[in-house]
Amino acid sequence: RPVNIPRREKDFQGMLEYKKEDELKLVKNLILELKPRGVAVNLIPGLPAYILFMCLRHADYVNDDQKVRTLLTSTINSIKKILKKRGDDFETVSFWLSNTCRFLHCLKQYSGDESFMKHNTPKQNDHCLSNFDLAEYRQVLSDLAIQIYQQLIKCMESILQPMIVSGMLEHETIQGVSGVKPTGLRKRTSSIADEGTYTLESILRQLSAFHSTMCQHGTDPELIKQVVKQQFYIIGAVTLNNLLLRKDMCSWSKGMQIRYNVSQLEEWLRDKSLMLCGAKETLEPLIQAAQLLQVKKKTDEDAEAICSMCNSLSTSQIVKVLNLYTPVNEFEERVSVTFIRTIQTRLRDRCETPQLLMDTKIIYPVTFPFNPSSLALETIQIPGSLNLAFLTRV
Amino acid sequence: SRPPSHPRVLLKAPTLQEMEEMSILEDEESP
Repeated sequence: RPVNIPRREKDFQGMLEYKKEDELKLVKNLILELKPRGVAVNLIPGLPAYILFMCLRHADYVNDDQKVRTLLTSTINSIKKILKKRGDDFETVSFWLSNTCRFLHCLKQYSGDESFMKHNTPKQNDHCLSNFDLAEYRQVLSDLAIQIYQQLIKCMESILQPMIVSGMLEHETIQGVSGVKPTGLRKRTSSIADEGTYTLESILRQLSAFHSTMCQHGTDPELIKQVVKQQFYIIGAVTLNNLLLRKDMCSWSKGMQIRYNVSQLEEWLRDKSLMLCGAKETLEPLIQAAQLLQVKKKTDEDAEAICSMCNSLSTSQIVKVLNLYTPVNEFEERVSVTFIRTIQTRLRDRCETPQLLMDTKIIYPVTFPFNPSSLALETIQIPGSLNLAFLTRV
Repeated sequence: SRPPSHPRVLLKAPTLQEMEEMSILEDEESP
């Protein structure tokens, strides 16, 4: 009886052989039917991308250009298909964004182009593609990654959006400062509604959930930074727009509450070591609006200070906040018309768009900096749970 | 595998849209 002696890892060349007729089964099991929340949780980050690349390497090794082309086409179409079907599920979109990027990084790292080989081990250099230059396919994959990124942002926005006004503006966490409501304004939420209200804590928890999902999927750190910057932009823009439309949000105490909330968001960035990703800077207009609610607004010196402080707000935004400003108690006063005129005169020569509200739909351009992997392809094993027994390690 | 001694052949790629049109995957939406 033949004895099955497992091959040693050093005998493998980091390729996966498959029959042409199994290509559909491969993309079906590995892409279309893979559940990020089920089987994929225990996989090494980027495993689907590595498996697909190892299959591609074999097609390249046997010099079968048709097999290379159809595998790439099926892979790309399957990713698009799964995102069309489950594009509203953050985990699915995050999972395929990180795998698409990993696949793209593999195509570069093993392309044979010296600029991408600087960090390769000699063995990784041996594993470069032998016969085909896939530069054009890399461009297509990069286009796909951009599409997936935009989908991720939309998905994240639809989850965050309903929390922002409630958590950043309405919900009050600072004791003592906002016990008195601005005179003449009714409270918008009843105590019953409060139970279902989002708080800043809900927003922070949601940000942590997004972050942890992306980390679990092995998303490139540089890409996570871009997502977080975009999240902060949305939070800042939606909060500021609502402040500019609601008189009950323009008081000294709201300014205090907003500054506290911003400090908590900054603390979250610090905790995740994301202070340098540009996220904090996107909150600058909101920070300045909150400061504007709190500074003195009476003398010419006050006007001068406001004009130099509010350089991230447009004149119409500054004037709107000053007009909406509502005193909370007898120690404060409304902003005088004269003071507002002084501000308008001082800012007359500013070059800016007369826009009042921020565009909450802007998406910053995304980049996918090359991030080679130290993982040795020949050591990769395929878990049985992926149902890919028809692949042969070579 | 060894690095090739010959130049690699550039594979021309279709666009994302063209790829979708040549898909071998069944479209669940179609009857």
